[in-house]
Amino acid sequence: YSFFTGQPRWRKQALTYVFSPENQLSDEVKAVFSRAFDRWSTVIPLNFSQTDSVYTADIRIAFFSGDHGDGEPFDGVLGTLAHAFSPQNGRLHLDDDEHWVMTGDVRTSKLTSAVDLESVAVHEIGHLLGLGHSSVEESIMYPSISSRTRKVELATDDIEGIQTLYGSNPNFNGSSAQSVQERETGSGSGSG
Amino acid sequence: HFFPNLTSIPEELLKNATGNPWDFFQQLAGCHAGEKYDGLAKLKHYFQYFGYIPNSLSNFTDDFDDYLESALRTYQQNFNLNVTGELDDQTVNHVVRPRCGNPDIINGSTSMNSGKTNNTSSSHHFHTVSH
Repeated sequence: YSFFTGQPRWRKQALTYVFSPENQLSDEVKAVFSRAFDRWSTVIPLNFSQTDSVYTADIRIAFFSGDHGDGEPFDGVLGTLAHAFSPQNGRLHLDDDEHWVMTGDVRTSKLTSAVDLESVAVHEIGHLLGLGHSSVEESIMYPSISSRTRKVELATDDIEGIQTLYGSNPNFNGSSAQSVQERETGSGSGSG
Repeated sequence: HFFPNLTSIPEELLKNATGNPWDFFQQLAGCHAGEKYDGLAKLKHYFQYFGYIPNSLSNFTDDFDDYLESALRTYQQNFNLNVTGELDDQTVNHVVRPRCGNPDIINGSTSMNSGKTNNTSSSHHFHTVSH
């Protein structure tokens, strides 16, 4: 794992995020990001909640095509998929031209350019929280991901890195994948 | 373009799927140091974008020069590829993969493999002489 220069991190534990109103995202898309945030909050003592206030949100999520004013234009289908800024900037941008798949086994897609949205969301949230790229191929923070690939579970490298910045969630039992999976299948305790 | 599930992808899109903007780099596989190939300048821009060539450099040529070779070695090390400094198939196939737009190296600094101490790449850094 790696950090941004100076190891910037958030100084509060309750962070809010907002989706760009211009994107008019569906509840299904928003649910993908909710799951992605959950994967990180399972292992660190931070929690994330959605807000409708663009002005007060800590994290702002938006889909853009091409040049969108931050000096890092997107390049159409595939190539660069998304980018995010270090704490406490809070901007997470995704390429609107990608073929984002929200549910299902993306590996079986006939569309060779299909990209799993949750996989990219989990990676970019890692940047928002202060992680840089990792050389560990199994990690979420590895820089590249092939199309038709799903990688959403935090690896040991990711967990060690993020817990170096924020410490461990007191409820973390050492298996983030299990915790999130339990919640998705409704077999968890439901205590949140 | 959002697809709630795989069955929601229209047949029309499956027939007319567009390619990766970096597919062009596939043509550069096998290029050798010291020679010149159309498109290498574009590859240098790619490596500069992700931090492997300093931002202070510009006006890239299509020459397979020391800067490109050094960038390749660092990239190969960061991605656990064979460190050859060459545009071998393994490296090119990795370069064209979709990826995050954040750079791997910021202001010359990284904690990926190439930034770790005691790495074996120190002997591969190119050397300069007065000229």
